[in-house]
Amino acid sequence: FSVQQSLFNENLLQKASEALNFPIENLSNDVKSLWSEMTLKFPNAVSNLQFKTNPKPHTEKINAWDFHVKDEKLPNHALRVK
Amino acid sequence: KTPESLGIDTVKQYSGYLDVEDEDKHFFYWFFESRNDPKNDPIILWLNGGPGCSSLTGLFFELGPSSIGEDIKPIYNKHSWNSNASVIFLDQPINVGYSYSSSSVTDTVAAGKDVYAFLELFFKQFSQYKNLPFHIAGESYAGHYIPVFASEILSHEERQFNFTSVLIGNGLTDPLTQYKYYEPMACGEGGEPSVLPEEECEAMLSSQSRCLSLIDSCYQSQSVWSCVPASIYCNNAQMGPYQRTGRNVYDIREMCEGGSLCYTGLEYIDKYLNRDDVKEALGAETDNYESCNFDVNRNFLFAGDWMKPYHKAVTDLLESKLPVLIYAGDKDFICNWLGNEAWVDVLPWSGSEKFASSKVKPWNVAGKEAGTVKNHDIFTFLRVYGAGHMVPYDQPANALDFFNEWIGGNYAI
Repeated sequence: FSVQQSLFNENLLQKASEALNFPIENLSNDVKSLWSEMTLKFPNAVSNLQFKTNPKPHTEKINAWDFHVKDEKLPNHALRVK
Repeated sequence: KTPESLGIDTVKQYSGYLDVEDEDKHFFYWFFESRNDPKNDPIILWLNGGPGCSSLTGLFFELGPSSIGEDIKPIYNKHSWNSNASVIFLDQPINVGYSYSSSSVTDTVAAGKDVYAFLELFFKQFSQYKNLPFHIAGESYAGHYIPVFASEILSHEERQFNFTSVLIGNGLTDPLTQYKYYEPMACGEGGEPSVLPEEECEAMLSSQSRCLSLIDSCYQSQSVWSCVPASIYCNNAQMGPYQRTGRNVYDIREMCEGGSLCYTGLEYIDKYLNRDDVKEALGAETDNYESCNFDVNRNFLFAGDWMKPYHKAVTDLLESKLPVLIYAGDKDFICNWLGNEAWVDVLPWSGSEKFASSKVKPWNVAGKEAGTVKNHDIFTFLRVYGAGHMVPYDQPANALDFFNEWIGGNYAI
């Protein structure tokens, strides 16, 4: 058990509520107590939870492609083919 | 520099990206034509699970045209699934494998929205394949993906391709049923001797009812607030005792060796796909390749996706007359055959009673019993002897046999 872990976990429900845009006040007491039980029982698993995936470093290869495919039914999508 | 120049296979190949422009999402794919008769053989979309694992691990570790050896060079696979079918390997969701984005995809439904667009554009460009039978196959967490993606495809009646069936191997599909079977699998009822002391088995059993009640709440509400605690509690209580033994969660016969995924061969794949000449030949745009992105895994977990009842979509597929094959290597712990056999038996659909009462028959390959099979109409469950989580890795010839039978339209195998 770590004091730092405990501090982090205290904020976890708050962080989840912000990430999901759901006010913590609207959660039932059952939900609040279930989350604090999980936090106490499984601190490592809870501290590993992540709201967002980090962007991946990349370098676009503009001239690598033989075909560019689009379709007016899918205006937001395009396919590149090598 | 083309994909063919890498020498993974001599067949025609395409690689590239699906770009979703206003969301800055870029999905990598690699296509291999059939070694047999590409003008007439079916097309397969292969998906690995995780969530967060690249489908290129399936390519090189299980069912693709080559594996990668210790010297980081390709080794020809004579049992490749492109023996009688053309196969597309798609890295999804975003930020998995060579796919990338500045944003996150957090659950199965969101991840599936772009797969339909990919297929439409793929079959538009390669219209010579659009009338051929098209199947989606995958394993593990693809037991979540495939029912949802298939439902999305079926909702588009205007689709330009011939969607024919789905195949799910060692999947996580109906957690409420499947989580009852970790204890029997670990404690000697799955065909292998118990790997846990009696008191650990008892502890697993005693935590089971709380776990199932939490999953049931998740099924009812499908809310993050109940699904996240269910995942945390059940994964710790039902998988924790097994993991602490140091055994391979993907194969009960072995200890976990070779990094976090328990197989040394996966490290060779990472090394190969990080080579500059390989990235150049494929047009890969990410600076770094990893077999599995654990950020994505945690992201899905926090979205409460893990315990959601996506098996309900399998009912819809069957009612839409789409054939479904569920297969399971019988040495896997994490998505074990007992749990898979159990959920297919209780799945509600119009043929459920006849399926449940169908006889389990031996499945023979080349005159030798290779597993058991249960079938009614378009729904089939296949137990594969002597295979772990990744069936084509452990039983390459037998896996190719059932795969060819299924895509050839023999749903009873």
